[in-house]
Amino acid sequence: MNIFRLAGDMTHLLSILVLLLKIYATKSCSGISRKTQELYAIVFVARYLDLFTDFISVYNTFMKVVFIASSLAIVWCMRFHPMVRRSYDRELDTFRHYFLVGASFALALILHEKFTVQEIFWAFSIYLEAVAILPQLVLLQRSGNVDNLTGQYIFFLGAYRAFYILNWIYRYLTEPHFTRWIACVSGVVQTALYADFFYYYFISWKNNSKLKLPA
Amino acid sequence: LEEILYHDEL
Repeated sequence: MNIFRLAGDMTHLLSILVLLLKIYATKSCSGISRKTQELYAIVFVARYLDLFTDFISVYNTFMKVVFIASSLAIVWCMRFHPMVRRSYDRELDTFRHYFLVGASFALALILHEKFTVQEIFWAFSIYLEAVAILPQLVLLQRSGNVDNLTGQYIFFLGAYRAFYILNWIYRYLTEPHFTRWIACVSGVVQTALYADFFYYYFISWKNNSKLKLPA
Repeated sequence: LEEILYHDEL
């Protein structure tokens, strides 16, 4: 464990807590893409299949349980909570996210570390996580305005993967046989997807203006 | 050991 990875995991946890706070406090999920949340739930379930077979550390197991439980809770809220589901931007959240699931799985069948069920689902979860934010970014482009909590949610989500890139550089420099191309390349692609959002977020923060995304 | 350490990241 290194400081970059810990910072990454903490900002990832923070992004989920910000989202839970927004949904719980405002009883609204306007501006949040349910499709992105569903993709994240698939990512965590597919990636943590080893939850009961490989014990790495209490921290590792605890965080896996938190990520799976929180992502499923968010999807459940957005689908079944009477107050929250009413505020879902159904007509804006129209990204065909099943294509992302199919493409990621197809890629995982081709590119993986080992041809085992667990490794293929792990690679699938890595690829899917890289593109899972797309429905959310498309929804924000359509809705134009971004409320503070949603903006912070996406900012922390992008920062988490950026910290992981620093973690991979650090591990590459300090651990002799550390090679993790699938996660590295996919993580760089994922962070790049946030680049334009980060740009507009920084501009709005600098001008102290409301975050507006160009339509 | 290599196998288990492999997915030590979240």
